[in-house]
Amino acid sequence: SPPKEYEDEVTFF
Amino acid sequence: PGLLEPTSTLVRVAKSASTLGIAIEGGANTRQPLPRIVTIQRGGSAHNCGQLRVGQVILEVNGVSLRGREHRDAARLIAEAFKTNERDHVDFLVTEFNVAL
Repeated sequence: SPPKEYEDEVTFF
Repeated sequence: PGLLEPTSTLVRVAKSASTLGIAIEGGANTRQPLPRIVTIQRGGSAHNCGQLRVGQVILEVNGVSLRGREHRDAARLIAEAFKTNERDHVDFLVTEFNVAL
């Protein structure tokens, strides 16, 4: 399975 | 160019709006080791610039490499580059190819 943070970490600027 | 010779492009984004107007995903120690643009919001500085595209991978911000930086560190660098009053623009070195250079 992919690293968890790949799915979670999106940052908007 | 082939995948082994990705092209990179320097894009200067003027701070023409109150927000940069992009979203990024990825960072070191993830499946996407360099941050990738996933959203460009209409009306933001990046959209006004007209040269950034969803899917581009950000290699450098103002000449600083994002290689080896985890998501939050890369995000902080981009946020600070937009916030600083030292420049009226942010320089992005981007590549179209979704590879870890």
